[in-house]
Amino acid sequence: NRMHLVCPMNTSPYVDPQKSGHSIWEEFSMSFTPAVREVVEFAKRIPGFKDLSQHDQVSLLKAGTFEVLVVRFTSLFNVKERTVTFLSGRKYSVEVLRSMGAGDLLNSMFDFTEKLQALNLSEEEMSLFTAVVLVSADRSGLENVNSVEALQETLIRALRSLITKNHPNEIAIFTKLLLKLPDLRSLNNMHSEQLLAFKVHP
Amino acid sequence: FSDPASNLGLEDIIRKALMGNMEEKQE
Repeated sequence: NRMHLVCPMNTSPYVDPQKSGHSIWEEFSMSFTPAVREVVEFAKRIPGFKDLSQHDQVSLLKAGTFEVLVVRFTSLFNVKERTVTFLSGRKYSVEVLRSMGAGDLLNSMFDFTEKLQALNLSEEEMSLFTAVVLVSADRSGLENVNSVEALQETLIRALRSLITKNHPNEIAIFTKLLLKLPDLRSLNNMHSEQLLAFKVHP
Repeated sequence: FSDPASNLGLEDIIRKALMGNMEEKQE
């Protein structure tokens, strides 16, 4: 009898206990679908992405959408106030969300957000970094790893070039950004575990 | 339930968005 759904891709963390697990799931799906569509539109605009096989485009998006959303929606996590803004625009404090069952994932999201925001990336840098997050040749189920790898290398070179140009005295930013990739994987794994728990025990 | 992305219906949303689903446009 879950009463809360502490994902900011909802309008609210409160779940109507009268509703069935299926209808809760349907509403949740309707809430996050526009954000997923935006990720797909973003992917289509990455030069070279549409040249990958359709199978690999889907595989990359399936594996990486959550990580892209984490990067895109860091603004929902207010590190100073320790609040999370849900889709309705309403803010909830970490303490309130924790009382609703949010645990390690929430803490890790704040840690990631704080470190990423500290880099003060421009919109262009953030966009290119997001493309690097999405186009990862080590995702499972890819049929043409070499093509994905070639695109990944092109994007990483472009990111390094942009960071070097914009921050000539702070090349460590590029290294720090690449080190965010395993952090995102870790968040993705934690999120997947939560989803599995939710699906099995809605 | 071994694939959380499939559980979410993510693959379906992704495929439709990639292909520019006609049914959704009619809606």
